Amino acid sequence: MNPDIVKERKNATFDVEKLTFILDGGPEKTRRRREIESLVFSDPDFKEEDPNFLSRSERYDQAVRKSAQMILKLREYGIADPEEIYHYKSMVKGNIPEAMGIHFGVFLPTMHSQCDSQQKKKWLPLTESFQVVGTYAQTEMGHGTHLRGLETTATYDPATQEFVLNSPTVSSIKWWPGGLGKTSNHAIVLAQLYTLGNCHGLHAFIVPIRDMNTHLPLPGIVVGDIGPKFGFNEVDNGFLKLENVRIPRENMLMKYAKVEPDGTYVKPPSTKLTYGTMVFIRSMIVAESARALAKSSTIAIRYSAVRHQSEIRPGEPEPQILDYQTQQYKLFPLLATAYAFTFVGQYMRQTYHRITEDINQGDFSEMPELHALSAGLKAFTSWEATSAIEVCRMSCGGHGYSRSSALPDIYVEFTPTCTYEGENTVMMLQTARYLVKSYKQAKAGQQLSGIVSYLNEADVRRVQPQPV
Amino acid sequence: AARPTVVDINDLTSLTEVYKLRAAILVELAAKSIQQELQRRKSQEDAWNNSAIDLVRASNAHCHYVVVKLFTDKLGEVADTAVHSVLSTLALLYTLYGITKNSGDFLQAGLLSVPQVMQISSRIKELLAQLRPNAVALADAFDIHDKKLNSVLGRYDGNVYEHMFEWARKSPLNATEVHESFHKYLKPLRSKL
Repeated sequence: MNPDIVKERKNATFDVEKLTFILDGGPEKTRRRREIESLVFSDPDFKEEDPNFLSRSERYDQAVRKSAQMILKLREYGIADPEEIYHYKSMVKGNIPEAMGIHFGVFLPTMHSQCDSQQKKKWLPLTESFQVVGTYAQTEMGHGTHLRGLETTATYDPATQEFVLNSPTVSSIKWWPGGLGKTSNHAIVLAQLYTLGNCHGLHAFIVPIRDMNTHLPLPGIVVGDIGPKFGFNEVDNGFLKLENVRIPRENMLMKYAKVEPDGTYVKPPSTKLTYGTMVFIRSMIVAESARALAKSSTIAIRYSAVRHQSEIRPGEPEPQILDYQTQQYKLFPLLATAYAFTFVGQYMRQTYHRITEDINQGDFSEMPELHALSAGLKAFTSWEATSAIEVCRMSCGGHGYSRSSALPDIYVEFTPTCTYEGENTVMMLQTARYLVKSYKQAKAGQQLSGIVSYLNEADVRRVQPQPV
Repeated sequence: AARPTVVDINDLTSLTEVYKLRAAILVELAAKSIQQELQRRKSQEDAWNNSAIDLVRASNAHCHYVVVKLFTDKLGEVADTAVHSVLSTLALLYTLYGITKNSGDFLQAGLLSVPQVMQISSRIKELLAQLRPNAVALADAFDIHDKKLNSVLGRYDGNVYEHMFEWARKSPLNATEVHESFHKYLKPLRSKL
């Protein structure tokens, strides 16, 4: 053990373990988390080559191998709690995203939240047994956050009771979805629904894209990998071009909106429900921001404790760089931010589960607030965390530039959160729409509830004078 | 704008109130910008687009208030005195640092005066010194396993240099002492010069 770091730990004025319990949500959660970690780290099947020394194809191959191992072991150990599954997977993948992340993190949850009971009976066993490996194809080459701009069409044919899915232009080609290029054999495709000559906006459809035995692309499907990116080497972000592909009527996700056999359209109770998956993911991104920042500040602070450089007082030995005020000013506010975002992540998870429960009971009243809050906090925390990771990397000097520091990986794997699941500026504008609407209601004398209720009191109350 | 108010810069509740008012005032500013655009006979959509900078600023302030509020609320749940103390210092640092990074908002809204912002800057320096002894322990509390962190610089044991050297030696480029390019290109080059 490095003597500097031993000294640092002796200086602590609080019980580290107690704070860990608070960050985890209690001693039992800490114990269970560590137990899951040891399952992964002591497992020889997860031994791997350092990805930094592998080619892209080797990295993808290694990632798929680990994902396949992970699925078998989750079953073997009987780990079923979503948060425990999430943590187990997080330990397996380390600082790099996993090849089947979208299958677990998006495709499966969407099946649960958007399929009606009939559809669940058919698709969940296939999905959970990995016969069906899925992705979520929403973003197009020319359209992303602005969902109403998506061009892919799904036209209902009452004669055959099928939907015809089509990519009408080059800009409508589905682009970016993780796992789309080489891994998945099905995709949940978001498309503009046309039936009986009317357009009913964006809906979700399960589209088979590869043969479930040969894994070859099916007729009318043009699919592949979009090529190297800034990071995410292990993920086959892909493209998908649909050439008048026919799917049965039952493949439209119909928990909320429906198309009857004769083509009649039945509206969903709330247009925001299609957003359910996105609100869930945005809430998770807040926690991801906290985790990325916790990792980066841990690295930068521990390194700053062992690195000695220059001198503060002539003639004295080189001090630890953590003794320089400028280094503290760079790192300690980020450390505080990591704690702040951890608590916000806990709050978002609790709020998401609470409001989802309300929605399942048919109460949609808090959906608009959750939608606005998750959009804004996703943008706020991911912007802050992205720039903070860079500060941590540069605080480690040249060694921060080495991949051995992990900081380049943490940065390139985290920074996409600023543009995926809703580009951050657009997210902030969505939150603003809710704030301005609430402001107008407050101005009209309406009593607001929830986190925006301060807009009622703002114009009357000022901060009370306090002695300096 | 309100006259500069006296804020107890060591009181998180008072500071949360200041963040709340900053958010409320920026939401009001954005709403009024839209109103002014409409009065200039702009369509609703153009009025919205011409106020987008103010709208993003208002949302940012709203989210910032939410984060400060949730951090402050969390302290109320911490029973252990020593942990509560160090978390309070972190929360105060986060809150005051956010004010100095966005001081224009608070000054423009008349929520803080220049002397108060100066006072906050020197308070931040005190907090940095206060946190210095606990910095590594606060990082340790995240309890991120070395195999998860996967960082030579961030190792729990702090033995950075030995492991950085060992890591470099494993790089494929070091698989042979002399890389094949020497014989393929450099040696022939020499014989031609």
